[in-house]
Amino acid sequence: ADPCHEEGGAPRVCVPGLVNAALGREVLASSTCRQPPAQACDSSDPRRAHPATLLTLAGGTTSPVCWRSDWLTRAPLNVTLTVPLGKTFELVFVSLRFCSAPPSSVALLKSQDHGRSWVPLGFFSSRCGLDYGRPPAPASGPAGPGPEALCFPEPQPQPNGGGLLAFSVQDSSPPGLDLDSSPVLQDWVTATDIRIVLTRPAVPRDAGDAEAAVPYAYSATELQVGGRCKCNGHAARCLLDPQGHLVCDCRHGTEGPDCGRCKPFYCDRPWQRATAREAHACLACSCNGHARRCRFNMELYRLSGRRSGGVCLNCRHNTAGRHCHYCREGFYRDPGRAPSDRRACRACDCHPVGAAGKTCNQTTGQCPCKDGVTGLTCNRCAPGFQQSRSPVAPCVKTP
Amino acid sequence: EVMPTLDMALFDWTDYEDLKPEA
Repeated sequence: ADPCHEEGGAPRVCVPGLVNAALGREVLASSTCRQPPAQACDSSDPRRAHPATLLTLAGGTTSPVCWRSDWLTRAPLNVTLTVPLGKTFELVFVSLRFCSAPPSSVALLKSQDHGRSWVPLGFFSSRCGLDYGRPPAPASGPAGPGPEALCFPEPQPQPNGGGLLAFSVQDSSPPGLDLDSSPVLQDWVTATDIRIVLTRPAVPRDAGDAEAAVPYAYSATELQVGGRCKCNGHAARCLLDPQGHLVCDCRHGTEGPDCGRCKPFYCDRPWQRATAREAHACLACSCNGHARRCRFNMELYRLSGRRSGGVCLNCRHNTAGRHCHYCREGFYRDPGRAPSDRRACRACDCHPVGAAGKTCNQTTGQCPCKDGVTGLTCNRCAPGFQQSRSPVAPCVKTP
Repeated sequence: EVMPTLDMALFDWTDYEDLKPEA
């Protein structure tokens, strides 16, 4: 079954499955315990190394299982974990399992431009105002009309000593907001990179003991970024291209890493994201098989009642017109052939002397004849006329 | 009545050299 088309062939919205977009991706940690070997951490010894790769390891079990930062003894105590997802995804959740006491403050950010700029998705803190200058998240969710970065309670320590950071985009979106119909929500869930800033360790520190050398290290595993490869409703899966980049397997006449534009010949109407109601497939231009390229014209699209705006370019086989649907000057439509036939347009072949011009009627093929001349190509004298010696008046009345 | 096609050889191009079609 084709998830992007009905059984009858009609296009329908299709989306890739929910995956852990961070799985196997390289995590950039601003701090990882390395040298000198201390406290069972030695980056040169696999049995005692705690690299950031352990956060997103694909398959298998390792020992150790947790990434660990360097010992942090003085401010700043920030440690940043950045995960480039490789392409745009539509986020559903982000989670991170801590192997030691979870931090008291964490900021979660996303980038939509491969790390050039960052915006917050949410905060987690026991001191939202102090740490992030925000009020705690209301229990009812965001008050505004759109999603917003709220400050949630800090990850709670669990009996085993660890803790779990869990963020769901649903928690920061007003109820009733629908991804299909809300461009704001579509923008909110779109991300190319995720960044987690571990801002404040669990160890209580206040101004008085900020310099106190109470060593602390962040330690975590299982960084998950739940989401769908973003294909705008025009692909059911993402694949690796020959260059090793993750790209959508675009359908519906679309192309691009996110199926974000119409293919070159599929520009009869503007690109749109597919919805459950309407697939908004890009339509091929109607050129009767005589052109390989076309362009979109908004004015024509509006005039057609938003049905068709494609204009064929470089009509071949002596055809012309927006859809290559009539013959170019000097040619006429052969009624015995289909409009898509390569020989649908025949040369007028007007007689060089008998015809008054080279352009014939595009439907009948009749050339314009001089006085007294007849025939489709004006190659004979009409009854009652005879050929003269003058090329200007080739037929004269019979005496 | 079907008239014969125009005979190009009968035309006198003396005064109309510029109109004469290429052979």
